[in-house]
Amino acid sequence: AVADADAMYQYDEVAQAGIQQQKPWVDVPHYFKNVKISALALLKMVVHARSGGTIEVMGLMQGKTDGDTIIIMDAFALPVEGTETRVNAQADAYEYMVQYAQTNKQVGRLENVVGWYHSHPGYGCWLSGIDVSTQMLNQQYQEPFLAVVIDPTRTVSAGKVEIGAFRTYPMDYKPPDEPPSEYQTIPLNKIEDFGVHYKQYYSLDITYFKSTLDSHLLDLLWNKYWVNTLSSSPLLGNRDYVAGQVSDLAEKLEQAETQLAHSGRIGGFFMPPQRKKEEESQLAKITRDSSKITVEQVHGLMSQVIKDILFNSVTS
Amino acid sequence: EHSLLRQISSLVRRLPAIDSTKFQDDFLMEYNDTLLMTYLATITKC
Amino acid sequence: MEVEIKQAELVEQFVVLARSARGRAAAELITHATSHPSLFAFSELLSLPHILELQGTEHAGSLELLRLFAHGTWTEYKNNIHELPPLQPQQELKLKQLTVMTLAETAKVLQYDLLMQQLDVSNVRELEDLLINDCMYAGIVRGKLDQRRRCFEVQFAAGRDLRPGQLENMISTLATWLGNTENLLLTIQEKIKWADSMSDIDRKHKKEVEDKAEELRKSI
Repeated sequence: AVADADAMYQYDEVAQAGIQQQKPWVDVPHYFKNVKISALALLKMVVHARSGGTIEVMGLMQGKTDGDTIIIMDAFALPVEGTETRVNAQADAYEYMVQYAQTNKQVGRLENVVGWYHSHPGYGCWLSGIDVSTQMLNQQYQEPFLAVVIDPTRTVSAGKVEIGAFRTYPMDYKPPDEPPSEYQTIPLNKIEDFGVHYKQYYSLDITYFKSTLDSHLLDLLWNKYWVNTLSSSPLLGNRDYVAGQVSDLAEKLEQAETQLAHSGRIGGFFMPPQRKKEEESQLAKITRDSSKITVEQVHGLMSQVIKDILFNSVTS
Repeated sequence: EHSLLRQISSLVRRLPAIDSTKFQDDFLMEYNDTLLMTYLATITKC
Repeated sequence: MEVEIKQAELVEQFVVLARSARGRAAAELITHATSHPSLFAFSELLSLPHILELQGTEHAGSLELLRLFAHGTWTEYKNNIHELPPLQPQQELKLKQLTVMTLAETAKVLQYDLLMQQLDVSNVRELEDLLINDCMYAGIVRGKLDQRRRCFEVQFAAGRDLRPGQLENMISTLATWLGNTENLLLTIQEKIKWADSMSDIDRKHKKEVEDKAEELRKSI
């Protein structure tokens, strides 16, 4: 296992050049299905995303491909922000990217850039319209190329990294009906963007790997990790995020109520069944979102109650 | 073993980890916030 | 616990030496042990027969001193100064460090006034130097100095040697802790059972509703 874990870190330039020649992904829109991310790259991306707070940040990922798997070895931040508000934030950083890639080669880091990552603080992991067009562009000129999205806010609240890896389909490609991906709450101010584009891309399965050195270093941090875990509470760390979610929920309820009231005036029986279905599914989604928020709160409280009983109920 | 006894003594003396009125007030407020959210979610369900 | 790891080797050395030392040599050894900058544990020495033999001899004062370093404080030394041998500066400093450890065991927030009175320190600057340089850097306590509220918030204090009678107290505290933890575990298991049964009931209810709706649909 040790040899395998570390073998991943060897870069076979000839093999990679061969793959680049064959371009097996050209004819198969769904070619890449899996992503393997190194512990180092994951940590760097999550720390960078969290450092951005509520601002979207972005960076590039270096690695290689192995069959239908894209392997991310490392990642580096780009000096840009606000990916959602700019057409293509990467444009600002081209010079930086080129220099970084060249310098890397000079120091023997042969991996090429194989993708970009950016953060969606508080509104989940999916591709917006701008993201889809940026990724399509990258897949046209920089294959193999992957888009990774991280939600640092939900990472803290869920206690695990909220991350998604995506690839876009060619412009005129009609994808087969996808099985519904894991449900996630989309804030009202983003729902339009989410709804329009979600058929233009697909998500890949993500697994992680680490080297023996990573394992040793992470073991050394084990106590610190536990002290931080035991001494932090999502109830405290996530207050403004939860408040934002509840206010988003209230807006959605307002909107649903307006629509229901509106459809009530023109007489429910005239409403086509499809429309009725939509109203219900919208309300069902709101109910689901509110249950999700509450479940997270109750989990946070449960951990507080358990810690209180364990560590505060005994006086020495 | 004296060394082990000293370590246990050091650990046991750290209990309770935190025991102040301010903590109790905060804790109770968190409790009530969560109960309120649960109530809101139940109403939303209805 | 780093303190224990650091001093384990030292304790071993002194115990080996003490096994072959008698009388004056044993008294000298006690002076070395109570002067060594990194040693804060004395029970092992105190339980050795050659050391206990000093009782009733001309070196009984050294044995009393060792007992004081194992369990006592600076104030106790001052109260019994006539029956104990005079302290060298290193021993004085060590006894003050041990006093801080004892105070840190009893309270989580130590007022500067209490510390200055217990350690015979005349000003805050000297007290903070003692706490930072001789206690926190030595690893015997960890915490935060709050100048505004003039207090030292203790986050960790290495354990001192157990005084006679403390063992029972510690055992009962651990037993209580164990009991609480077991009760908590039982409560969690009950809650899990309750949640499972509620979700079964919910699922059954949902199925009944769907069956009824299906029947109605058929009948219509």
